[in-house]
Amino acid sequence: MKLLIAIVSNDDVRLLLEALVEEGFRATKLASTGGFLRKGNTTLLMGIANEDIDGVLQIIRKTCRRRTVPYPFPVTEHPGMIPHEAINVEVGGATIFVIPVEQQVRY
Amino acid sequence: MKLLIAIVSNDDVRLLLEALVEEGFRATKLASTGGFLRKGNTTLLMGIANEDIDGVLQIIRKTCRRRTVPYPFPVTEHPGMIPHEAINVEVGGATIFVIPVEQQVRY
Amino acid sequence: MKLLIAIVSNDDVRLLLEALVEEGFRATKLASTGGFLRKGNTTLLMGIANEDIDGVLQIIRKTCRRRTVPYPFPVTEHPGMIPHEAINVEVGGATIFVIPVEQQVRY
Ligand SMILES: Nc1ncnc2c1ncn2[C@@H]1O[C@@H]2COP(=O)(O)O[C@H]3[C@@H](O)[C@H](n4cnc5c(N)ncnc54)O[C@@H]3COP(=O)(O)O[C@H]2[C@H]1O
Ligand SMILES: Nc1ncnc2c1ncn2[C@@H]1O[C@@H]2COP(=O)(O)O[C@H]3[C@@H](O)[C@H](n4cnc5c(N)ncnc54)O[C@@H]3COP(=O)(O)O[C@H]2[C@H]1O
Ligand SMILES: Nc1ncnc2c1ncn2[C@@H]1O[C@@H]2COP(=O)(O)O[C@H]3[C@@H](O)[C@H](n4cnc5c(N)ncnc54)O[C@@H]3COP(=O)(O)O[C@H]2[C@H]1O
Repeated sequence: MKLLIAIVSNDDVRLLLEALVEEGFRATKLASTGGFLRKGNTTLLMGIANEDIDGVLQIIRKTCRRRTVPYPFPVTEHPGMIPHEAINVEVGGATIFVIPVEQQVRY
Repeated sequence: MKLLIAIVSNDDVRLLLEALVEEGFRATKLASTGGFLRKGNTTLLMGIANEDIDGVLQIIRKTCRRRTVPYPFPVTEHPGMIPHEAINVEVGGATIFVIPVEQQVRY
Repeated sequence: MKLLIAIVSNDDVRLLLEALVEEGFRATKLASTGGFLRKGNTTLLMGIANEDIDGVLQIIRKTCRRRTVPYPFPVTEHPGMIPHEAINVEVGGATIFVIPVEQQVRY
């Protein structure tokens, strides 16, 4: 068994948890904050059997991949003015640490 | 030294922390949420010397064991109607990961 | 790469994060509580390349060292009475676990 610690964006957590639970994988959710942007994100702890690690990584890749989306129009000083080109921002992304587990105990 | 990461029910945390502190063990508490039931629970981080691991696991076993309790009467549509048999629910339980620690540093 | 898990006082987090970010190190912040004093503190997760571990530990040492500060006068029953000698309290301090990482994955 390994402990996967995954830091993901709040936008993707719902979809990710649904996909994990559907496959019978377990997870615990912790509210967290990015050290650089100081924005809220989510840290998931997942104790996963060795043979399932690749499967779980694929689920995270599909539900949390980094992508560029057109940003809703920024609220400008003058509501009538629409910026010429849409602004794109990057959302999503996941940073995952795979940690060795010496023993799992359940009571 | 090992890092014990224990996910326990909110009902048992007070008793568990009291028992750990009394024996001189240290712990840090993080509020967490179960991935499946989406209910609040608690994640404890405990840096424990190798020779104390079994003792700490016994403390967790005694204070957090899974047990069945009669559920307070569900609020039914008709207050006069009492369900024939009490409903039992499972509470408690602990999931613990024992993680190797290469080094502990204190400033 | 190693995962550093550092438990530090809330007073020192801002300075610590600024110093880490300035050097290009990454961190994720979790709100936590001390098991003994039940006071709020902060747990930082930091995935750090092996050759940078000592540098990061030095940054934590400089920004979070344990120190004694004169305590603001305790509010006594009788506002006119000032205690003869200032009361000193200890603040700061850091407890850090260096955990092996088998693999880091980013999507
Ligand atoms: N090695 C690691 N250890 C612990 N946590 C880690 C980590 N790598 C990433 N994270 C976590 O994942 C969040 C997203 O990181 P990402 O690399 O996608 O996106 C990052 C990265 O593109 C950039 N960034 C972060 N730190 C930076 C730094 N010191 N210098 C320049 N850019 C930085 O800003 C974005 C947001 O960073 P933020 O810290 O707010 O939020 C981070 C942080 O909470
Ligand atoms: N390998 C692991 N990695 C990370 N965290 C773990 C974990 N195993 C357990 N946990 C944590 O412990 C809580 C209680 O788990 P337990 O196994 O006693 O009790 C579980 C289990 O009996 C059941 N369950 C959880 N996931 C399931 C799934 N995918 N399919 C079916 N039943 C599930 O629902 C109960 C509540 O689960 P919930 O997720 O809300 O809350 C979980 C979760 O926060
Ligand atoms: N091995 C470990 N595993 C997990 N977390 C750890 C840890 N060692 C320290 N911590 C975390 O760091 C905080 C500060 O610990 P420190 O050792 O500086 O300062 C501690 C220590 O001087 C003392 N203390 C803690 N537990 C004690 C105990 N069982 N008996 C006597 N003194 C204790 O009280 C201070 C505040 O402790 P508190 O628990 O409120 O808050 C702790 C706890 O959140």
